[in-house]
Amino acid sequence: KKRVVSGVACDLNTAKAVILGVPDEPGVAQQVFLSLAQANINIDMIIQSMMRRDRNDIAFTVAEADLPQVIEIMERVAAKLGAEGVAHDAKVAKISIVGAGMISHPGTAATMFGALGDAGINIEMISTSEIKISCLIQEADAKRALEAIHERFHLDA
Amino acid sequence: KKRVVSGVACDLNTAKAVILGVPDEPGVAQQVFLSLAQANINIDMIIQSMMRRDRNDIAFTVAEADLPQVIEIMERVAAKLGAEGVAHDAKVAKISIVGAGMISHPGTAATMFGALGDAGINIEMISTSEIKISCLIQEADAKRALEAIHERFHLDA
Ligand SMILES: C[C@@H](O)[C@H](N)C(=O)O
Ligand SMILES: C[C@@H](O)[C@H](N)C(=O)O
Repeated sequence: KKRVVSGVACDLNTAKAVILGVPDEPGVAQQVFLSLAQANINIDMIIQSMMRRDRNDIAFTVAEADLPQVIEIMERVAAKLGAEGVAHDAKVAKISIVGAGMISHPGTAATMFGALGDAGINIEMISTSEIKISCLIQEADAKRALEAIHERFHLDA
Repeated sequence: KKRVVSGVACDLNTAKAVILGVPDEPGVAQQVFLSLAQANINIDMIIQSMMRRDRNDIAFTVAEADLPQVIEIMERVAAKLGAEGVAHDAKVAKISIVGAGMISHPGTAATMFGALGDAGINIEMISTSEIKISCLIQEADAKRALEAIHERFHLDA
């Protein structure tokens, strides 16, 4: 019987950075990521949702070791763009479930979020692809999150 | 010479839905996606960023044909959760660049955002994985977006 979810991964080395309240207009995302690229910062996830105003936040994750430099760059970019600020957290973890064809199984995300929710773990950010669902949580919750997901998806067998 | 970006794809059949201002606490994401799974709705992208308050928005994309049912479900869930509302847009398009090993080339996202920004196209939402960078834009901008990205990444050759 083929598994929909083949495994769960946990990245404790992840840090989150967010540039807050940038003008929501063409060319802004380009400026943010050009400045990071020029500093040779490897970006893992980029997450931007929509907002109900003319400003937006752009969040992304990097290796923890890069966070100090990222904060410095983002504060410069924020000043240049007239953004509202920069937020960051080194103490996050990225929990991901992976599996081929997950996207055609509507219950998979609900099951993962259910494992975390039932364990009392808050999901701070969510990003998905066809083969991966990633949740950003607090590092302190990572161990319990892994156990909860292993159990919910019967990954121990 | 190996290309970092192997292609660009455009999904015009995408629609966006967002449940707005849900309590940012454990168990909420589970309730949202369980209700969608029970209706057998296939979810493409899920995007949730962080917010500076105790509420959050959860955005996701579905096939356009599913949007009416999704809105109905989301309004029920929003009422049950005491959420602030539901937003949706059928007239969005998902533009994605794909390529193996994109994530280790810091300039790739900046280049894609630059192609769109220089074409005056607003990026409404962003979601990434190791092999794909996806931007949600207005459907009306899709043709120009494809051309701009083809040109910037020299994909016509
Ligand atoms: C916020 C940022 O993504 C902006 N909408 C842009 O297109 O660059
Ligand atoms: C907003 C929603 O994702 C919530 N934080 C949860 O964990 O379910």
